[in-house]
Amino acid sequence: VLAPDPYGEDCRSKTYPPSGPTFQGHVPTYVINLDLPPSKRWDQLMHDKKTELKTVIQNIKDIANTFFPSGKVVDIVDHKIVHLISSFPYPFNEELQGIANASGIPLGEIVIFNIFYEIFTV
Amino acid sequence: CTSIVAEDKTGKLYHARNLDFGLFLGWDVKNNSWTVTRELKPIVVNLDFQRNNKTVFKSTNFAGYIGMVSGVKPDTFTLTMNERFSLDGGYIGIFEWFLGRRDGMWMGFLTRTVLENATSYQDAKEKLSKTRLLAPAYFILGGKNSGEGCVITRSRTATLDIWDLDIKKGTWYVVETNYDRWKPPLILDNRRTPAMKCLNQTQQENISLPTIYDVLSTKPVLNKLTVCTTLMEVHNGNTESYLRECPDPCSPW
Repeated sequence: VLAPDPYGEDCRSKTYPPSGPTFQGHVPTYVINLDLPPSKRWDQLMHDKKTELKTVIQNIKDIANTFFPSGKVVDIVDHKIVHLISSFPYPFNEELQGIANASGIPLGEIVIFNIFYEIFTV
Repeated sequence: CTSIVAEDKTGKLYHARNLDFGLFLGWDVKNNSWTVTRELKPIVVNLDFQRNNKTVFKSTNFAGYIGMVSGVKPDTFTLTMNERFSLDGGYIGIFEWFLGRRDGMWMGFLTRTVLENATSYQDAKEKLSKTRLLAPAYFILGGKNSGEGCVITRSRTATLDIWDLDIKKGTWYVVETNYDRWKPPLILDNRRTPAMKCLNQTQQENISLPTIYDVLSTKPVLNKLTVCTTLMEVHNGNTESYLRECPDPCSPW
């Protein structure tokens, strides 16, 4: 039995192929060449998406700074979390370093972005 | 998130998901949307991981994230991951990692390793069930043969439950949102019942990726947190991903 849901609706039909107000666009495809050294695999993708990724990370930093105005949380991320990478297994450690190099985003912020799931599950 | 694995009358398997993310990460009053959810959309990408110019596996990812939350290994298996909230959460795993206990795996690294190295549905199921994790999770796995589909409910250290497809008993689909299947979902966030209602209404003889897309397009399965919808077919390794928008009135989660 469905509880009353002010946002619920009857089951949709014939929404495919996607179009209309619930469809916001297609997703681009990239090849990740596993034959390349791990530090180089993500270069093309980061070249194309670094600006958008910076926007996301900046927004998360802004939220963190709202709750911790001293800026200590962001400082810890940039200067302490970065050391976590040495404990990550190969090839992930080198891939993350490569993403940081290619995007110009501090490594600590790339690491946080990649362990956000573990942080968020509370 | 909402993940679905379904089998049609011919034994063909379909796997699809809504990727929902950004809860409480900033509300944009002007656009009536979650800020981070909106900003994640431009970095959604389909990735084709190749070795020797041949596809090893495909995924739908956020650029900059090297783990996997949705992926297909052609002609082998499909995999999605849904977030499982728990007090015994990832922060404990991270704390243990800092203290030097490093026998657990980061979720994204495990799913990536499984997609890269697992050789069969059973192999993937075993790795996802038995590897110690830093955080709890739901793994939704689909295979290529009839009956190969399951939801693995994981705590950090153990498998709490495996819910398998069972065609003979009428279980032709499994659906996972963000709650344990043996518990009622949070009353304010019941996406499971609407998804099951729409799947039941669709019926097994009509199930296909387009009809599953219909289910994933029905509010509140589609909601303000939905970044994209991914459809996967194991046999040809096809993945399709579409960025989503939930026009008002729409559930915030």
